[in-house]
Amino acid sequence: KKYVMVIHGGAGTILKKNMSAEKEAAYIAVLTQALQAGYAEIKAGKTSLDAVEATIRVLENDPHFNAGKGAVFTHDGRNELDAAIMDGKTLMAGAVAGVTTIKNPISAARAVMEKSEHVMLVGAGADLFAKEVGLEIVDPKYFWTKERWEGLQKAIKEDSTKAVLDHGSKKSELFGVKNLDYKFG
Amino acid sequence: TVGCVALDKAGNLAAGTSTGGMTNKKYGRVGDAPIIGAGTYCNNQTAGVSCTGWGEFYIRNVVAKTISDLMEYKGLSLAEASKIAIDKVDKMGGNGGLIALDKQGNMTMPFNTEGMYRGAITADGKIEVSIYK
Repeated sequence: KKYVMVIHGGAGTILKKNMSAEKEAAYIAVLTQALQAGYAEIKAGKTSLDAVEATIRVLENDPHFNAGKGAVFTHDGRNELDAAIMDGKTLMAGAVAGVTTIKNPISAARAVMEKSEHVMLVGAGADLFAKEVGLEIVDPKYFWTKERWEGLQKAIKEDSTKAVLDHGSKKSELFGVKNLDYKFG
Repeated sequence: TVGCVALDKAGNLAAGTSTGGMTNKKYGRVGDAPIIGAGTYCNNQTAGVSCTGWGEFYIRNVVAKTISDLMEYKGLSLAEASKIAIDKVDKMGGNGGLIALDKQGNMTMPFNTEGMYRGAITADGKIEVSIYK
């Protein structure tokens, strides 16, 4: 088989016994929608960069995944988003980290690659850059979801000093990172 | 974390990753997703890679670029190079997974957790989506 696109929506403690049929169907539906969005770009003769951006925007706009709308919360109750993109033809790359107001960070990463002389921008500067190049800016409240907020409260209650991995395991705990044995994104 | 690698009609690869990081993180912690070479890398001569997992391990192992380097310098296949990289993360105590695609249209999606939300589409539009091991 010749593949033209692969995607992931995060790895972790994902067990069938813990997944409702409705939730499983929702995940499959969004992953399928994301693949279709990227494939439509490729089929239309657009670039692989266009396909990657279109695909990831679908996943960022869906609250099931830990990116964009579904981002988890920091200890301070904020959503800090990171993204990167790279072009295999030119080896150009762009990234943003710790942004809080950009609706689709993958588009900001691409803008850094194509519209700045830099590779990575962080924090408030990256948010400002995204605004200046015309990307969609949202109130940080846009990223608030009940499930993620409750996840933060649970994490703080269990041990306020430890960050929680999407990907925890017993082994993780040996390294000082809390494993709550479920997945946040 | 979410990620995508695509191969267009002109034979060019691109890779991207986006994430909300870790719940309850402090101090402006940043993981591997936005670090070029760690969580995201792409080279037409080798492969496009997007990682998901315990970022600190992916940063220290420069996982995405390592896969490309193993292919470029040792002539390994995409699957072989990806397995070596993910196994190294596992041996150090990290976990997670990755997706990778090469210019020939070969793909691999290794992970060492119980599951990974993942999917692929072939040149003729056939979709495969999986969640569990």
